[in-house]
Amino acid sequence: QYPAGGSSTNPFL
Amino acid sequence: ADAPWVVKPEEKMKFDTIFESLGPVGGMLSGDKVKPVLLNSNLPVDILGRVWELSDIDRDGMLDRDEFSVAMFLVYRALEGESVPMSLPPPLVPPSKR
Repeated sequence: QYPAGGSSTNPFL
Repeated sequence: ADAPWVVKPEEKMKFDTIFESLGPVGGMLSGDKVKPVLLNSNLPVDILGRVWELSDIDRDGMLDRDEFSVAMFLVYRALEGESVPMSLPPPLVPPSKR
């Protein structure tokens, strides 16, 4: 799950 | 806009050496190659997530050598007790990406 506006390309999320 | 990059040439050389040692493909390192290196710093994952957000400037899920230098710079700063900014200050943006 990603925060709103967050990037799905972030390996730490 | 023409301010000098805060990453000093000698630091850049060090970061470039690390970058090359990680086996970039097409001049890029994927998240799964960079992640263990950043985790090795033992910084909290939420801090590392922010470091990634700030350093993957084009948000393609990969870091080129300049983006990687930004990531390493922020990690070293954080290890020295400085806080990681919420957004990338202009002097930290690599000259190639302004």
